Amino acid sequence: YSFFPGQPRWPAGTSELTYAFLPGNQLTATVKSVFTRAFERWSEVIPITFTQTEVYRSADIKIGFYTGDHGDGEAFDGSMGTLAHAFSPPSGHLHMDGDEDWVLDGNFLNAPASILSAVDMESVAVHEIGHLLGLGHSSVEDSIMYPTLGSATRKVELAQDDIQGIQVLYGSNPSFNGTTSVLTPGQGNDTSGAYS
Amino acid sequence: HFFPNITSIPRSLAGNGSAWGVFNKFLGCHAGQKVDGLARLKNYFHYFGYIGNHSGSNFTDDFDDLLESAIKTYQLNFNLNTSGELDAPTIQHMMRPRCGNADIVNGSSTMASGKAAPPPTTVHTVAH
Repeated sequence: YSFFPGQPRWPAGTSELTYAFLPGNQLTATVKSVFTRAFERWSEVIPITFTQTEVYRSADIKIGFYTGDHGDGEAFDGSMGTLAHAFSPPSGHLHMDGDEDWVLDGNFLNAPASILSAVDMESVAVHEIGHLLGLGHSSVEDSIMYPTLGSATRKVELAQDDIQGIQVLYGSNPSFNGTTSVLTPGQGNDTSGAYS
Repeated sequence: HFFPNITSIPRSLAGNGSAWGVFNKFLGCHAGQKVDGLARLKNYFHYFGYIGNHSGSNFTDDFDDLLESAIKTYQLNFNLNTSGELDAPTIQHMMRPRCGNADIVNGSSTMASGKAAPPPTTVHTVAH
């Protein structure tokens, strides 16, 4: 695991962070629930909870889908290439590339071989939340914070490397017993993705 | 573009492949060569922090020391053979979709490349 330079983190004593979605995106409840699940994966291992709010402006974490140049100096590049990016604490900005073909249910079994552009949204969301919390990229291939993700590949469960890194910053959730639970829709990591 | 499941992606959208698919043509390139478009590869490495801002952004198509060093660091970070050459595993890895955050920020990284060498002040000791 790694951290951003200077090891930024949310202030000591933070026990709850709010998140909101860019109103202009008009995301469905299904899309939002994917992020809820992604946040839960991190709150399971650290003593911070994540609560959705409708008040975008005052939310700690602001999530939006953007395309191309969207004003932060980190333009997206269309389908594939870069998928998303997020800023170090306490910025709270998480940007997803609106040009990707985002798949919501995380099930890539029996996927047609021609679908090279499918990206599992929850996998990317879990990774980007790691950045929002202060983690940088990791060289451990099984970790969530590994920078690349094959198309039609699902990787959503925190690896030991991710857990160790985030607990250096925030400590452990008192309820965490050393193993993470499998959250619905049920599929765990599938890094054997047909196209990875 | 949101799809409830993979089978709901229209055929017309399928098979777009990687935005970096063009990198395939650099397979086998090595130090000392000049190849059309190699500057784009340098831009890739610059974007992800492997070439520092001090090097500017007007890159040439020369396979120079700057590019070789960037490739080696990239290979180290991604557990690839650290040859400094654009071999197939390296090219294929570079073409994979990825997070837009840089791997190296302001010249520092605690990915594998940042941990490879001990700091200069380290004293090697042997248990006795």
